[in-house]
Amino acid sequence: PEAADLRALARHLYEAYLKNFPLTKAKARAILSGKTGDNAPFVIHDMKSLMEGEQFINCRQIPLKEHHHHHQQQQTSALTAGLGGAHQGSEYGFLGMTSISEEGPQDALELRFFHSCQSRSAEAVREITEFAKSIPGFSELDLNDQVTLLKYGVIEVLIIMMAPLMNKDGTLISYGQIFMTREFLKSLRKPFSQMMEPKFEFSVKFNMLELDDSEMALFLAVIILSGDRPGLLNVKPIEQLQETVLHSLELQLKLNHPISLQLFAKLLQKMTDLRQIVTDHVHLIQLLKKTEVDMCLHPLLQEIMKDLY
Amino acid sequence: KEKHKILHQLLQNSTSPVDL
Repeated sequence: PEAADLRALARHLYEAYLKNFPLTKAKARAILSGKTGDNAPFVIHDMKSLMEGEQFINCRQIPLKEHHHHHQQQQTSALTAGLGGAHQGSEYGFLGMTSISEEGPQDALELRFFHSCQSRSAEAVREITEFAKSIPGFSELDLNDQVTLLKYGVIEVLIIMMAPLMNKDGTLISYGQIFMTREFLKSLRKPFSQMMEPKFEFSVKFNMLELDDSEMALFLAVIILSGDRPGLLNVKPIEQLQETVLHSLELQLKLNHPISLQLFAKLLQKMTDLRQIVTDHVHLIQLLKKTEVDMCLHPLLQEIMKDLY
Repeated sequence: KEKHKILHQLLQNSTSPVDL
């Protein structure tokens, strides 16, 4: 009966994951390996293809609305203002051709790109929050502790969720409609060029563990339920919840990967690497805030990064 | 609490989305 409970928990979290995250690993890997046939992503590898990228998105009509049809229009415009955005002149619009030609200088380009990444990240934080709320027992925790768990967990979760979208050559963006090459990201001016490299390095190694979507769901819940986040008021119930999810994850890995030795241990070790990546990422953002005159940080991300590490 | 206003809102509202 205990194993049955753990299986039920895994199933529940997998369903919550599918409900809240529009691009699954299964779908992303299908796109990356060219199994989607006529729906191949548009490749951005230089400034010219970047400009054409928007045209591509406009012609295609974004499938976001299918996923998010239950949300208000307001939300949809926040979504489309991201990299997949067709909203020209939006504050966060990056692929908007008009804004590129109007503002001209290459310098502003990285900032605009950075802003559209922020928009998508903020939306992802909302998705992660909804996922967290579906973890059994999470909503019953002290509200201040829920905030702390999210504050410290979301960037780690974001980075883990990027891994399935990446391979050694680049990353899917805009809900899998666009593939942006690693070389292009590296060619942006400093420090923007340094932002993604550590994530590529981490992702290539993480992907070697070959987790599926149900295991990803459990791992994300484990990360969120970290009892050692600074400032937690009531650690015990968080640790108890995490322990149950850890058992479920361990069982799931044994069933799905019977010949992969120590996979559970290897996965837990990734959490150490992850914390270092987040610390470096936050420091880079804080540096950007100081050095870039025109930079504005999205209010939600600002809230999360304030006094974080 | 004021420091994490949006996170609080996201945690407490399930249907009405915060204007991100």
